[in-house]
Amino acid sequence: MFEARITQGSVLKKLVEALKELVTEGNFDVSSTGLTLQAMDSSHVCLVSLTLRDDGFDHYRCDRNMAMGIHFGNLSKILKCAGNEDTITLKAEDNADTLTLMFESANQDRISDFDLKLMSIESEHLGIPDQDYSAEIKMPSAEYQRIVRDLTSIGDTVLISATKEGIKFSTSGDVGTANITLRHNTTPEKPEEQTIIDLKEPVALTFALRYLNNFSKATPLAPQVKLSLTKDLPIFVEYQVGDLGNVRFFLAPKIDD
Amino acid sequence: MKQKQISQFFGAS
Repeated sequence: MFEARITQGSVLKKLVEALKELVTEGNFDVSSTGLTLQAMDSSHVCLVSLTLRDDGFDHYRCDRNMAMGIHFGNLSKILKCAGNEDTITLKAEDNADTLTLMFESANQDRISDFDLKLMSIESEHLGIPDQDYSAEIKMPSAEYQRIVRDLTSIGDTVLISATKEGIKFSTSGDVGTANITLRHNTTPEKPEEQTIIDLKEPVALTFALRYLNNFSKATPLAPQVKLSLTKDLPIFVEYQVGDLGNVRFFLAPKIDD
Repeated sequence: MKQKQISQFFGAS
């Protein structure tokens, strides 16, 4: 039996909204330590990795490891029926073919339950190496969202260069060119408004803006985002979801033919 | 420009 209860149900709603356009389906792998998901986009150039820890839930029980195949568009339809203040409980019997979602209003005067049909999904699990990156940038997630949104209106790809001067995002397209440079800035009093650049060596990589823009759909989940870059390797974009876990995106760089 | 698939960076675990 699997059961996970979260008082702040809006977090689950935001998570699924952040992922559903990038990945259409994937397995929720549940075990006694929590719920994880690893999924690729349809062209297999980016990878999403979601980790929700058992102790981040208000109640968590998982007697047996299970892979629950989820269609995210369908899960999104069901979660749209939950109120923002609702407590959400996920439930499944061992080897079940449905996942039950129970929504309880804050004052417990409305209780609803929905069964989501599960799918059988073959998925390969990739090993993400734990490595040191040449540059790590922590910045307000809203700032990242604004940069990639603005640049998407100008070009298709972005060159991200990290140097001791700061981190520069450059693009070009039919209308012209654009450069946005962010500097290390720890003066804001609130830590979530700071930009922290940890540079071991300069690095410059090109990425498809469409994906970076898609990752920013996770902005409502976290005040800060971390970008990690190393030459010839995928960019790693990470949002910490409070005490519950994290959502991580990896995107392969564009390289010259 | 070309783009490799993500599995070419991260092997199967």
